[in-house]
Amino acid sequence: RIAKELKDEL
Amino acid sequence: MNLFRLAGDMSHLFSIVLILLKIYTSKSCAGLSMKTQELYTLVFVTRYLDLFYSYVSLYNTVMKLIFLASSFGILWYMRYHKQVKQTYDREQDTFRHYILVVPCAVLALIVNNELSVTEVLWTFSIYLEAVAILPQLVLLQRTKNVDNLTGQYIFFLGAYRALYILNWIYRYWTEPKYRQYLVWAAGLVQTGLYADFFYYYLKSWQAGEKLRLP
Repeated sequence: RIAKELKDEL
Repeated sequence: MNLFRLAGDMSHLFSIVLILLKIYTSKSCAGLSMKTQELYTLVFVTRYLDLFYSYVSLYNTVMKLIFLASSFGILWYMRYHKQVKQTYDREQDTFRHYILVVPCAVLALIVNNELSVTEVLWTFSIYLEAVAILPQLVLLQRTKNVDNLTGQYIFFLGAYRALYILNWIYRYWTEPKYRQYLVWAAGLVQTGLYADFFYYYLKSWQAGEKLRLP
């Protein structure tokens, strides 16, 4: 499961 | 943020500036696919819903807002601007949205990190972005009338993806926690779609001519 903090790209 | 990522974002931004510049200065959108622009707008809307519930950085927020506003701006020009809308190749730009939207939606429902509304929409945007350029490439093949700015637009969009791949490779080695297989797979597909275009673009550029497609 991907943590929110990894979604830091556009 | 590493340099590849920054260069990728700037390339993406620059491609959008080119489009707006082309439309604004020539008052023409000839050669541009409205289908692709609509799909990109859908990509931005579904992905950047996170503006409402998560904050990463001022940079991210500002870029997201720019991407959203510019994509709606381009669509507005193509649809409603008195002169620009007359230059739209309606008869040639016949790609159907659902051919891309439906499979991406189904895939997002099956292959995702978490079965929640926001996560599925985010995943859908990742898949859709990978293929959203297709109507534009089809239009390009059909009209063969590629002006410099349209060629450069697609070139910088492709460069953005290629730079993101370098960014992922960099992050893979420097951030042990950073593993986004789903994003990487879609990104590879997306970059692959540009391979053919790049080939002809570089060939034309080497020969010092305008872009010509076979």
